[in-house]
Amino acid sequence: GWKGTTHDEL
Amino acid sequence: MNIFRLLGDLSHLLAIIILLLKIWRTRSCAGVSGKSQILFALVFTTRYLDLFTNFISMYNSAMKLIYLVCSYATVFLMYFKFKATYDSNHDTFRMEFLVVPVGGLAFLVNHDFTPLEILWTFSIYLEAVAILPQLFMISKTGEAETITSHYLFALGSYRALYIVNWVFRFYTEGFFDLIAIVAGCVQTILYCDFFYLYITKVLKGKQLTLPA
Repeated sequence: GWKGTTHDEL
Repeated sequence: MNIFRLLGDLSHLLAIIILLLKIWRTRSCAGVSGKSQILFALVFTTRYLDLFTNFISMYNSAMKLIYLVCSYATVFLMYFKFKATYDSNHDTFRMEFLVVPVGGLAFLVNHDFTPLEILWTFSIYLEAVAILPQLFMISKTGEAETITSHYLFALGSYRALYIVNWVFRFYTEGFFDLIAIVAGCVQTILYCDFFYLYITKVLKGKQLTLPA
């Protein structure tokens, strides 16, 4: 699955 | 969320709406770089792939959708509906000169070597330079319509406000994302000479002309 850190900015 | 980021997002939304309305109402995309608009659509596409997998807030999801729809609508208007008014002779910046190096850099410098994160990093780096075809086109034509200069001012202001947001977040929550910050500074610096011309000319009611 695609992990990646979550980015909360647009 | 803080006031700087909210103002930044609204400035970004304003820029996108200004351009879309300019093209739609004048039925012309004269003076607008279609290549920059393609790059912006690519930026949003690669950045918002997590739209359905990673819910942040209604605001976040709504804005992502609006940006995606508006950017593709703008590209559609420019390359299909009002294609006859597209000034391809002056919109000659080679997009591959931006996409290839940015793509390579995204592989080398990122927070996490996963597909989603590399694509997010690619979108951050690409956004920093996506306006270059537009600025290049204005330097070639030597002028810009007033409405286009308002679009550029709002677009340039958005990332400048984001820089203030990052400073604010650093001091209030200790958050900082170096990749976004460095790319955001590069992006804002590219607008500096335009900001100077906008403030010294457009705000005085003059036409935005570049010294030939």
